[in-house]
Amino acid sequence: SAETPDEENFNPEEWLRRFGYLSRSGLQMSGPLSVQILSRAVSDMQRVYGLDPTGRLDGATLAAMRRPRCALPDRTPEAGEVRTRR
Amino acid sequence: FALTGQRWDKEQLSFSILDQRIPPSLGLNRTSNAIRRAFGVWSSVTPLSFQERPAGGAVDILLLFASGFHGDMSLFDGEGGSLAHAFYPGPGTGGDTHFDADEPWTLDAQNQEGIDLFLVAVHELGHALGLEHSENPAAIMAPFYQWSNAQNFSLHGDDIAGVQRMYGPPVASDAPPTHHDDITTTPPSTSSSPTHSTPGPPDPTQTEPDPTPTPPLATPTSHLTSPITARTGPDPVTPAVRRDAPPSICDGDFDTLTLLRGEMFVFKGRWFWRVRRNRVLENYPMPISVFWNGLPDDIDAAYERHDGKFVFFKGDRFWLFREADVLPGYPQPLHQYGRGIPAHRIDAAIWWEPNEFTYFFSGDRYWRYNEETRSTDRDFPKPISRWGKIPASPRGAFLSEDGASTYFYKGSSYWRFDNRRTEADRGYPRSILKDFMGCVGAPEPDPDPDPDPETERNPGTEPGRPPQPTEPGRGPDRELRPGSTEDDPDQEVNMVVTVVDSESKVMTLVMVTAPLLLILCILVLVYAILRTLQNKEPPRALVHCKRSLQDWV
Repeated sequence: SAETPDEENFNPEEWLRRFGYLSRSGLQMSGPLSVQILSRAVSDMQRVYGLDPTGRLDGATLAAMRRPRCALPDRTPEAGEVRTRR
Repeated sequence: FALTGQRWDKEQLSFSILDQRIPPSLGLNRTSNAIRRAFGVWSSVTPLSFQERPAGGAVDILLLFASGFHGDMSLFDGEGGSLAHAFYPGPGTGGDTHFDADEPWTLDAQNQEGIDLFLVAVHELGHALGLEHSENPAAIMAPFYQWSNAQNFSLHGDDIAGVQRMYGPPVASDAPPTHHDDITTTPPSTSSSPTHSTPGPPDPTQTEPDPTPTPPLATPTSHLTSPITARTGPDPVTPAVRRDAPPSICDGDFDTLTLLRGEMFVFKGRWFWRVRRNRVLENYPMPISVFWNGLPDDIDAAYERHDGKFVFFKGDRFWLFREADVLPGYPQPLHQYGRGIPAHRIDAAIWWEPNEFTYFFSGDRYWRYNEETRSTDRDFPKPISRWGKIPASPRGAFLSEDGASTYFYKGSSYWRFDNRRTEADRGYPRSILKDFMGCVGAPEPDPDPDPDPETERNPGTEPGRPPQPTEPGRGPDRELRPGSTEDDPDQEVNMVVTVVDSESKVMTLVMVTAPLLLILCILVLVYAILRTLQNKEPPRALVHCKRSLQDWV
């Protein structure tokens, strides 16, 4: 239940993925994200939203994430190397 | 501002507004006027001009209202989430602009509670002209909605700089721009009264999935409920909500299953599971759209291609994903995937590592596909029975970890095919729920009875036909004897079994006797050496030396 923007199910990590601040390929990983990666993504989002880029998911940041917005992502998916089968 | 690198290569653009699902609170006329005003905002700062055409014809920019997944790459998520999206310039869908019909649209300049359609339209048309989201929070191209006075609206300097970077300033820059200067309107020929455009009361049947795929940007469809509207949707008693309850993996009847990056992914409806070592991972099932945004429900087949990309099939369309991101331009018609593949539907697909070909299964036939040439090989399709007694239209095919076996899935059963011996293993089907999903107590299906007792006693023998050599590991399609026909595929399989059986017996005999003979030879050699050492006297020189030493002492 990661993508619902309502109060109960709102998931900032999924929000960051959805709008391009975090790689969607990260969902392939089983473990949690590192604090550094998450903080960098939050800072990036805060900068775009005109907030102080603290990298912390504070109340203002969460409120900004819940604001209605355009469905297009703010960052295009990374065009990095993709692991091949072998 | 940020640019996408895409721009229109002409200065006169056409657009049309579909009148379906127009917000009833606004009506068609006010909605159309707001959109025209939004076009006027951009035309006032560029040399671009926009001409409105009746809906139904080919235009550069099509504007529509929709909800949920509506045939393109994006989902709408009900009120309060995503408002709209637009495609960047380009042929086909380039510039098309979609508004979420579920939002509380308004055009009341004093009402800051709703979402002002004009402001959102200006933003989306910025995308349609080639602008990305701006990092300037005050720009209209900032990604989030922010109210401003729509009556006295003017573009932010950042937005003007961005669009003029692409198209330059307006030609008649000395004339004061007005919002409607560069918009010509051709009245729609079709009747489009607000009455017609006003949606009626919610229709529960609209929430059922449509089995027939709709082409991209066809009439907007609201029947596919997004995972978000599913949880926050207004009507909790529609069939869609019942359908949204996460299913149990132990119910079986999956749409398809496949191995991606070596892990099993199981798809059913709008959900998927990840399964590892006979156990479903935590937090699954997960809606497909959470990971593969833009992929529809009820997919037919999926496989990991040799280059690591994921290919999904549904009906006569396919999607190409790099990890979780759909590649631009997809979905595409199935016939564009390659020459010769079944164009109507693919039931299962697998990149077959032993021979590095891809196999497609549809109905009771299968195709061998060359990824390099993007075409199926000649002499295909062939009967699916070459892979054993698997049923028609298998819903999944995947390799074992060591690549030694191929598994086929349908319903709650699976079949195993030995890739080295190129024959189907006996004792199948078995329960995939029990053996792969960890479902305790799942009933075991009855193994296929062998209809021919003679074959059971002496498998593979076929009276009157000599065995033919095979090419192990080249796939079941390689065992076709010269002169044989497609009409007797089972006989072909039997013939393969005969050859492989006799070869394997000889190999077993050699592999057992050769080491035994070697060990025997070594024992004999050791015995001979020991005997020789026991019988041999000390060297003459040593004896003499010993005597001389004794004398000397």
